[in-house]
Amino acid sequence: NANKIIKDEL
Amino acid sequence: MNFFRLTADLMHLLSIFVLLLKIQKTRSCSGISFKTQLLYAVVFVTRYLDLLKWISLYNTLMKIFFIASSIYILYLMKIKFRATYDPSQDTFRIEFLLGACLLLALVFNYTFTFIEVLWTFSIYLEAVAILPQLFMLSRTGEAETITTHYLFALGAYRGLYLLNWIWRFYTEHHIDWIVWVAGAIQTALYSDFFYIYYKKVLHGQKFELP
Repeated sequence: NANKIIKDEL
Repeated sequence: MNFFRLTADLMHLLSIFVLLLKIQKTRSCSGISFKTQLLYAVVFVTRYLDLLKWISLYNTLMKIFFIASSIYILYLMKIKFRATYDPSQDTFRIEFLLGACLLLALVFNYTFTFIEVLWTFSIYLEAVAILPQLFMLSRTGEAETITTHYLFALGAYRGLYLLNWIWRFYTEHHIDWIVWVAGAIQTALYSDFFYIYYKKVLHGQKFELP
């Protein structure tokens, strides 16, 4: 699920 | 966090310090594209709307640094060292980049929400934000060595992120198509520059286009 991509990168 | 990502982020930090050093030491922003710096400020502001969302101290501090330094660079170029900026060399039309990236972000995104579309927009815009700078370089045909170090660090940061994504795919099954495609394009834009940097600057010569 694309919504679950955690945006932890800068 | 892995080695590639940490090194990439440190290269990104380094690139900004090299740019600040270039401007402060030469007391001039000649050879630097204001338009590219403006696009980076837009990139950071639109991407880090989630600034208050806690991921880690590292994450938050870096975001603050990128937003603050990009705006500070705009101040240096537009106010403090304004006289050294030559707009006639900086003629790339960024309206097209902004429009195309916004359109792409509205069509190709993970979720159609305000925050998410702006995040996607920032990813697409970062991929092409260097174009005004590279265009300026190709127009003048040469660059100060310190400016080329800045560009090298910036390109290396992107290249290392590619390795980070490969690493994360195998170790965490991390998948992020939008970021991957944009990042691959962004890195590819540096390939000509890398080649000349390697052939000339690393061999002690001045950066000049063939």
